[in-house]
Formats: sequence, structure tokens, C-alpha cells
Amino acid sequence: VNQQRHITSFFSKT
Amino acid sequence: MLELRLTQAGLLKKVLESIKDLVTDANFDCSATGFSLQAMDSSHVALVALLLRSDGFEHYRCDHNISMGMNLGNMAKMLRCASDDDTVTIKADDGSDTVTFMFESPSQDKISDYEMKLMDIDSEHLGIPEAEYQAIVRMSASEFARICKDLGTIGDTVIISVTKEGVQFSTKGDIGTANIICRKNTAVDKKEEATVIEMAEPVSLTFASRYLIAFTKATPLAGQVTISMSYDMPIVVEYKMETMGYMRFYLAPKIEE
Repeated sequence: VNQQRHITSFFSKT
Repeated sequence: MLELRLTQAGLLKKVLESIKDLVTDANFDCSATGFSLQAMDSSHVALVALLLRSDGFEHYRCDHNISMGMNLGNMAKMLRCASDDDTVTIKADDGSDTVTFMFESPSQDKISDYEMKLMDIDSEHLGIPEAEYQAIVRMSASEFARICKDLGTIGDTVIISVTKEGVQFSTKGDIGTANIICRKNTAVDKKEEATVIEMAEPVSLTFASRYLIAFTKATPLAGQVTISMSYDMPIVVEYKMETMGYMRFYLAPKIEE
């Protein structure tokens, strides 16, 4: 099963 | 005071049409650099980054940095009232809760203005690091759109694999499987039909088809699309607008659990 990752786990809040 | 004048309303119309289904509301940020937007889709899987450079405008006045929250569907509705060859002027006064779009026909015999309500949007701004990507593919934007559309009818996910020889798009669904290979090719009649691969090492990643299909709404903005991939990084699908800037879409990959 492929789990969808989120953008927020790669780029941090500024 | 903000006043931005662009001779081709058509460009702004295409920009809005390409993002309005992915992002509902977003802040447009105006600074000396240009008119920009960064926004995530509602499920935080994809991110849109738009830049229209200030020097691409016919007139660009932005006294101080300003952020304007807009409903993109409503903005698209207003822009659809402009003809592609109209000149569009975006105006906002300091502290105002509205923005005005003024459209002028090329012969100056029809002038319209549309005032739209701004909204407060509490959006998260993300820092996107400058990254060296392991594989970069430049190919025909319309070919990429065709591939995403075709594979999307077969499976929910697309595996994009880049090797020195080319780029492969694969999918698997209930009815069967599909594979498309685009070989690198620069011996083409039209420059935009070329497929160029720059690769440090082969990369293969899995993505949700529906987001890739959504990104290809930006196809009218550019002849070529640039696809950048690295392991453990979101893919970047970029449409460069000649002299004006870019529309970049970031999409988080799917991973085996």
C-alpha cells in the first residue's frame, strides 16, 4: 500500500 | 497604494484557470520582486508557487509589501470578463478591503472595472529550500498533459522513473497496466517538442494521478514543462512564462508503508 505524504513534512513553516 | 498594469489580460486569466481548482483561497503577495502566491491544496499534499516578476509588468507600483487574500474562483470569474488582449490593471488602496481589476480594450473604446472583496486568509507560508535535483526532465507541456490524462483513466497513481535514456510513466489499475516511455530527443522540428534529461542518478517516485492532472491545467502557459525529482523530495512541475516568471507545482510522493 502506498501512503500519501504531505508537503508539510518536507517544507517547514516560515 | 498598489497599481499593476499588464498588457495581456490573457496571461492572468490562464494563471487563474490553472490554479483555481487546486486552491480555493490564497494570499497574493505584492513586493518589489513581483506579484506572487504560495498556497497548498486543502489536503496539504500539493503546493502552488507563482511568481509574476515586477519587470514583466508594463507598470508596477507597490509602495510597500502587501498581502491580499482572494477567493480564486471569484477572481477567475472576474478575469473571465476580460478579453485576452485587454490590458488589465490591478489596483488597491492602502488598508482597503477590496481590489479593483480594470480592463481596457486595445482600442481604448471599452473600459470596465470590477471591484472584488478581499478576505482574511490565515495561511501557512512554507520555506522551500533551493535544492539540487537528482533528475530534471524538460519535455513538451502538451505531451505531459496527454500522458497524465491517459494514465489517469487507468490508475490512481503514476510512477515516474528517470534514467539517462528517458523518462517512463507507469500506472496500474483494476483494468490493467500502462507504460509510456519518452526517450530523450533534441532532434525535433519545434524546440518545444524536445525531451531533455539532466540526471545525476536514476530516480523513480510514485504520485497521485489526480494532482498531476490538475497541474496540467497550466499547460497553456508554456510550451515546455520542467519536471524535477529527487528521492525523498516533492516533485516540482514547472511552467515558465517567458519574461514574466513561473508557475511551480510541488507534489509530495507516495511511499510504501
